[in-house]
Formats: sequence, structure tokens, C-alpha cells
Amino acid sequence: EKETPIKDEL
Amino acid sequence: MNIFRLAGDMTHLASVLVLLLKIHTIKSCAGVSLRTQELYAIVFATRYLDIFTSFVSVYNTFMKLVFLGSSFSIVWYMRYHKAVHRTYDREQDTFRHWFLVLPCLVLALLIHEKFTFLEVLWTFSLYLEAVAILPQLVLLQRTRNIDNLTGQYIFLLGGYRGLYILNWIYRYFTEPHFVHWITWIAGLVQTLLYADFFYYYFLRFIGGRGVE
Repeated sequence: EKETPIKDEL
Repeated sequence: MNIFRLAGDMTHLASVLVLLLKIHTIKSCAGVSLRTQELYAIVFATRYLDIFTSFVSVYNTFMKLVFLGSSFSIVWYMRYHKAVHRTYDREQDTFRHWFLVLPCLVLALLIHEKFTFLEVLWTFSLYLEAVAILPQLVLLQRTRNIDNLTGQYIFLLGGYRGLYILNWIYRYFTEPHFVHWITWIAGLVQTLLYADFFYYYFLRFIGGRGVE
């Protein structure tokens, strides 16, 4: 199960 | 950070610099849609609200400031700088872009990851960016052929999100956490909207003539 979505993109 | 995302950010940066170069040096915004620029200013303003609350990296913060600063200064130039404003094609740039804002806002209120202020606005900015190029593409068809700088600007702007899609594919297979499916779909729609522009761009532009 993949972790929470990332928010490190522009 | 992977090569696809870095290439995507650099392509996006290049598109903004090309447009600023055109507007600042030859004081002309002929063929450029002010409405698309206004939509992009809204996209960045609503996407980078977290610039004050969450720090990711110096690079991330720096690029956010660059995109915010450049998009608002391009709108300012096209609206208020006398010489530049004179070259703005007001009669042709008539796409009702505010009709794009409302549906994107409603959609963000309906389909989002988490129902928080920042999250809904972030989702709104994704949907809006996907359609922000429409006024520019409509203007392109009306003004027939455009100069090289404007053609390159649109090409780079369309290319950056395509590189981001490669980045999302790469991250999907190499990292434990994932990119939300909303981001995928908005990015795909955005890139597909450029499809026919890319077609003509390669046909005409590479052939050595201006984009028609």
C-alpha cells in the first residue's frame, strides 16, 4: 500500500 | 528530484523567460493572450499558497517565487505598460476565460483529495492550469501565423507538463508514495490540449517558417 501523496512538486 | 521533473521545471522556466524576454526587450506582446496570462497568475497564486506554511527546499521556494513574480509582472506589463499594452490584440483575445474559472472551482469543491481550504484551492489550480492555455490557442488560430518567440513560448509551456507526466511515471515505479490521480488526469488533459499545436509546430516551425 503506497503512502500518502506527495506535495513537493511545482 | 529526478531528471524528468528537473527538465520539466527548466522547460517551464524557459517558457516564462522567453515570454518576459519578448515583452521586456522588444516591448511587444503581439500574439500573446492576456487572458491566458491572467489565468496563469491565478493558477500560481492558488497553488503556491503553502509557500509560507510548508518548506520543501530552497529550490522549491525559489521557483515558486519566480513563477509568481513572472506571471504577475507579465500581466502588469500587458495591462499597464503603455508601449506593451499598445501591441496587445484586445479585439482578438476575447475567450471568456472567467467561464473557465467557475467550473474549475465547482469541480475542485466536488472532487478533491481533502476538503481543506489549501487543498481545494490547490486542486482548483490544477484544473485551471489544464485549461488556462485555451484563450492563447484560440488567439493563435485567429491571428493565423505568430512570431517565433510566441511559438517557442507555447511549445515550452506545453512541453513542461508532458515532462512532468514522465516524472510521475518514474516516481510511481521508484518511490513508496504516489502522485494523486487528480494530478495525473489534469496533467494529461493539459498536455493533450496542446496536441494539435505540437502537430503544426513541428510541421511548420521545424520547416523553417513561422507557426501558422
